Amino acid sequence: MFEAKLIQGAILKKILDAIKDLVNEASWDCSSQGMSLQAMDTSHVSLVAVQMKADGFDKYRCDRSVTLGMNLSSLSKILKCAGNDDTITLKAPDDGDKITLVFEAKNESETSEYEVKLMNLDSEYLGIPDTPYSVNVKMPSHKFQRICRDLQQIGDAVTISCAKDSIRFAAKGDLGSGTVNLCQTASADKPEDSVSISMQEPIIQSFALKYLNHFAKATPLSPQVSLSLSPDVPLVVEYSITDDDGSDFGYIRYYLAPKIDE
Amino acid sequence: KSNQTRIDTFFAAK
Repeated sequence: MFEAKLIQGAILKKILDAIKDLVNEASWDCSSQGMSLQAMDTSHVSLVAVQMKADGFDKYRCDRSVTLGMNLSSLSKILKCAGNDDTITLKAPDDGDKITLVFEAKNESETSEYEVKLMNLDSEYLGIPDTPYSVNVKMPSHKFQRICRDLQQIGDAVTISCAKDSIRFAAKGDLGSGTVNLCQTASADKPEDSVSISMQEPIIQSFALKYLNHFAKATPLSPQVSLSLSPDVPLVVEYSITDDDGSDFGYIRYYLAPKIDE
Repeated sequence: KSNQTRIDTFFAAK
């Protein structure tokens, strides 16, 4: 039996909003550690990895590991039926062919119950090496979202370069070009507004903005986003997931293969 | 002109 209860159901709604347009079908791996998911987009250009730790849930029971394969747009449609303040409980019996979602409104006697069909998916898991990166940047997630949205008006790709204590996002296209330069902030009264840059070596790398704009759909999950870059390897865009108390619940990590000059 | 690479050329299947 698998059962996971989340008082702040809105977190699960936000997670689905952040992945459903990138990945159509995926499997949740549920173990005593928590729920996790790894999937590539259909073009195999990007990869998304989600982790929700067991102790972040308000109740979590997983007698034996289960894989819950599902259509994410179906799950997202069902989660839209939950209110933002609802408690969400996921339930799956061992060897069942569906998952049950129970939504409970706060201070009300209303509960609703939905079922989503499970699918057997041939999931291909990629091993992601845990290596240090040349550049790590932490910045406000809304700023990253804004930069990616603005630069997509100019071109299809952004060139990210980092030198000393600044990071530069540049795009060019038929209409002209655009550049956004961000410098490290000195000290922050509000940590969520700060930009911090740690650089081992300068870097310049290009990425498709279409995917970065998909990743930015995770913005409501976290006030800060972390970008990690090294020469000729995928970019990592990470949003940590915290609950209202600020406790660490897990993360969404997106990996994006670079564009390489011919 | 730049080429889009694929993510599965960087990370091997487990």
